[in-house]
Amino acid sequence: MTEAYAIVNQKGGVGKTTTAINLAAGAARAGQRVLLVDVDPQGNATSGLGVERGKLDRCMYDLLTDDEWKETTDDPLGDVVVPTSVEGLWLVPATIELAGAELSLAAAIARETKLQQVLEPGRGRYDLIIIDTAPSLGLLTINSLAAADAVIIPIQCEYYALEGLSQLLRVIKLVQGQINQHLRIAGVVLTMFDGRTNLAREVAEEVVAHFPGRVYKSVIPRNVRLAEAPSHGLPVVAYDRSSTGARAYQSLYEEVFGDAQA
Amino acid sequence: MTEAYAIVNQKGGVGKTTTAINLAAGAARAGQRVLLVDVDPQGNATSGLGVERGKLDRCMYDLLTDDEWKETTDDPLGDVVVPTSVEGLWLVPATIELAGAELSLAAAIARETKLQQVLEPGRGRYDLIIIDTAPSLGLLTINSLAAADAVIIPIQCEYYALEGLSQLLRVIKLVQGQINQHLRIAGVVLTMFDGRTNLAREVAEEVVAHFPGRVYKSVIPRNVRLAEAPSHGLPVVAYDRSSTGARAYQSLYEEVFGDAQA
Ligand SMILES: Nc1ncnc2c1ncn2[C@@H]1O[C@H](COP(=O)(O)OP(=O)(O)OP(=O)(O)O)[C@@H](O)[C@H]1O
Ligand SMILES: Nc1ncnc2c1ncn2[C@@H]1O[C@H](COP(=O)(O)OP(=O)(O)OP(=O)(O)O)[C@@H](O)[C@H]1O
Ligand SMILES: [Mg+2]
Ligand SMILES: [Mg+2]
Repeated sequence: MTEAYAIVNQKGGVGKTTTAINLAAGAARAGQRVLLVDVDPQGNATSGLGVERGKLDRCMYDLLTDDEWKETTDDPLGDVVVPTSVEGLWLVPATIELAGAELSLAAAIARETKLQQVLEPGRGRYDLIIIDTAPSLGLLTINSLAAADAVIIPIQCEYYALEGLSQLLRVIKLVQGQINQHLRIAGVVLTMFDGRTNLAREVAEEVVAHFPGRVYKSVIPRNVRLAEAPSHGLPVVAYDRSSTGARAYQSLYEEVFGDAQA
Repeated sequence: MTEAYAIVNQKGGVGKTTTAINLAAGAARAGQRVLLVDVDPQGNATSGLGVERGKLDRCMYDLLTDDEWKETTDDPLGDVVVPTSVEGLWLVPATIELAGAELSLAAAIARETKLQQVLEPGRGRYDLIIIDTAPSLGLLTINSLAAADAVIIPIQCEYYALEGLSQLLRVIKLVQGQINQHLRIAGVVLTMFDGRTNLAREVAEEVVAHFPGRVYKSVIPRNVRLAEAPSHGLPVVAYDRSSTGARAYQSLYEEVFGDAQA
């Protein structure tokens, strides 16, 4: 039974892409068939896995907006998906064209469930789908929440990170009520935690108080290897498996999907 | 002669708000009358200066979309502006309502120059206007580029930071060609620089090669005091004047506006 997880937080630079890539890679290395879906026009999940955007025929933008092309093929999702450097991990790539999708979709019928429709065929082919989103709560992120079964919220251990949480929860509730009844919050992951600073500990305490029982025990430390890995087109577990960043994401993978292994 | 600067980069978490607040505070402490304009629905510039969003009557959203209210007052900008904890620094605050502005404006006439119109009266009252933007290249950021005389681009010294630059420059060129002919790129500032890592040095070299002669010599180091200051509602120069973060922003202020002092 395929499950789809969306990695969401409208605050910028909190580790959404880093979490999406490294959880997806963890699942692939554990033998699962994983699809990583890049729904951010910046395309960081695409480039972070070394996929050259210039060489792509089709991408996420076409899946969401090019109805003419989709009529000419019986497997649009299959036409767009590309392999990555990690065995068992495939990718729906994004290019900058995706920046135009919000405008193109604004007047479309069922504009909030376009992504859900295009990912439907993937449900039978992959064990796990992970969706990386942009720092926004616009239409593309709404589409991601509509297409997902569960949401993982990365929260950076810094002051501004707490600011947007109530808005994010309000939008999730709206999607649960109006578009996707079974969407659940899988959990919150603390990222870029620097134990040497009081700020990180104070914010972490506030987050735990805000989400009792929903904060993953695996905390992702600030670790330069995590920032270096994408420049090599690799998830951190392939770039430097012994680093604290790789070990933290491995432990997060086991905590989030642990029973899936059973 | 008032000048308006927009702080822009669609990559999330690169230090836009931190740069906007601390440059604005630097100018105010040097005796200038400064207006900080928050055009990000997250409202981090608003909360980072300790302004309580719940207590505001009017905010940026009203200025951009509430034409009825604007007919009832002869100084909408003056009605919205609030003082901050820093003498000489005023703020146009943002609340989460602003998230609805892109949709409300999408069909409006002259939708790209709404902000330019509402800030026009500020040109006589302040020496300097600084605009903080969201991690996006949508309509609100286009409005900010249309309203500004110059753009400052913060770039985090990390791999993904280079990814979006060509797109950002393309959008700036579009705005220069179609909406705001005299918009110029004031410069690029390197942020969160950690001299101990190769990654930061490599990215910094690439940025300098990408923008010859336009990268400010003042580099902002990673410094926890910069991340702590907003939780006290203060710019770093008021929170911990002797910190490396405060000194770096003071030196950046002098480099960007130096001749303005003359
Ligand atoms: N735990 C960590 N330690 C050190 N660096 C990290 C860590 N997690 C992420 N980074 C780096 O911090 C930057 C921001 O992370 P990332 O791009 O994953 O965040 P994001 O939320 O996806 O950003 P955006 O909002 O722009 O989509 C990147 O350069 C990334 O490599
Ligand atoms: N030089 C620095 N050293 C350490 N921390 C910093 C530095 N600059 C910014 N920060 C912290 O990093 C986080 C991101 O910075 P900031 O919010 O200013 O970026 P932004 O580009 O405005 O983000 P967004 O894209 O969400 O608007 C904040 O928690 C901020 O306090
Ligand atoms: Mg990202
Ligand atoms: Mg900001």
